[in-house]
Amino acid sequence: YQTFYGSPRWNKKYLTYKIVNYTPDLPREYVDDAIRRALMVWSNVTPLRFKRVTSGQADIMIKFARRAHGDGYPFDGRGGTLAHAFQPGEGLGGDAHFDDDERWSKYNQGVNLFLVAAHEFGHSLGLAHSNVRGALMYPLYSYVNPETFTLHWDDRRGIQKLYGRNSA
Amino acid sequence: FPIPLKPALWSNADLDIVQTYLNKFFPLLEKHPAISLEERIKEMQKFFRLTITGKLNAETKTIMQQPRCGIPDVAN
Repeated sequence: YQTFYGSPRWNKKYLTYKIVNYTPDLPREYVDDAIRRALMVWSNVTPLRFKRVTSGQADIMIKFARRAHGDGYPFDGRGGTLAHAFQPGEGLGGDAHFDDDERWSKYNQGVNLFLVAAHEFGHSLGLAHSNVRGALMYPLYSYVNPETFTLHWDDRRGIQKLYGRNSA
Repeated sequence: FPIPLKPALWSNADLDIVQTYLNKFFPLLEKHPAISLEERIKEMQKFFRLTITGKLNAETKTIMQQPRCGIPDVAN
């Protein structure tokens, strides 16, 4: 695993997230659930806790967008880059953006939203890319069944290096 | 100085694919401002544990064309 330069991390245990908009590809309830489960991937192994907010700003702002979307890192249409997220910090820090030119999917008919979101939230929390194939933070998309997904040891070691273990 | 690649070895399309990919995911760092394209491909091949050739072989091109996260692969 790798962390970003200077190992930025959140200096608090309780983080907020907000789903700014939705993809037309999936029912809203599924997007809500995929995002919640993707954050749980990380809260299950650390002391971090996430709370959803629906108004104002949140630590992690989540949105779907196409092409240029105001952050200086335009998306590239279908394929290629699927999503990106920013390391912990103020403003854009922690935010996660998903390319709405992709076909987002509950399973593997398109790009699985849960798997990509869990990866992006790793960045939101301070993990960079791993070069361990099979790790969630490996940069290439690969489908695994989200219902049997387990966090790879490399990801667990990385996030626990930043935040410690879940004592509960 | 880095040795320039022989143009005959690269089609324009390949060169465009490689440079776009490397600039985005393996950007040049200030401490290494002048490394050659071949060295940058080697860095990418090393990260993905491919055969290190410094060339755009089929294996390397396949990796470059796979769907992926938009964050660079070098932590800095």
